Amino acid sequence: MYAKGSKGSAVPSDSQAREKLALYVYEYLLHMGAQKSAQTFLSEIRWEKNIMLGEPPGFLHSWWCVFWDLYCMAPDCREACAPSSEPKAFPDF
Amino acid sequence: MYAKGSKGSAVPSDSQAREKLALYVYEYLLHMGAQKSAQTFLSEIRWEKNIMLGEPPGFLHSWWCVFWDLYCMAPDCREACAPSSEPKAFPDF
Amino acid sequence: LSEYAPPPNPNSDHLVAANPFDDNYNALSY
Repeated sequence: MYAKGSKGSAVPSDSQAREKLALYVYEYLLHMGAQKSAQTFLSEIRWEKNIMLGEPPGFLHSWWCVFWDLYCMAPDCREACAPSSEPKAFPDF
Repeated sequence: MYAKGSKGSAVPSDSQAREKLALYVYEYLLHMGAQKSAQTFLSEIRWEKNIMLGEPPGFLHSWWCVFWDLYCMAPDCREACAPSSEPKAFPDF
Repeated sequence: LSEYAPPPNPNSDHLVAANPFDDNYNALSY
């Protein structure tokens, strides 16, 4: 996976993805009102960087809802949404 | 947003999306080793449910990494990804 | 809790953190 290397080159980086996700999860916890859990999370993963938060509800919530909306709105999902067919409809969509 | 109602009808439901995201965040916290944060999160959102986890690293992490990979591989993002533009570039992407 | 927080009482007694887009999801859920 590509990271933005220190010299400006694009280099794959799993650690960058993990770092971003941790940040967005922290933001999510705060915006949900789970402040204690958010602070505990930072200390448990030993986060030491500055954090800039986005507006509520935060990136993670918004990103997830986009995909869940798409999944629920797909015509195949609406027509086929008996419990047994729901999981197959999304990859098809 | 549409939930799969008990009678198989499509009913809008933001709460279903929020419920799922909370579940995946909980799983993520546990797989990251933030057990205390995970338990605190459950108590703060007042969930007392039995929760079965998926295999590490969990759905949220796996799902996130797919999109992060796509983002990093997109030509426009590679060219545009100076640190100052990166936070804006990802939601645009 | 904010307005974006999850509902405090999920419908199911058991929650399964499986891939919701997976063919086996409902087998796990039910």
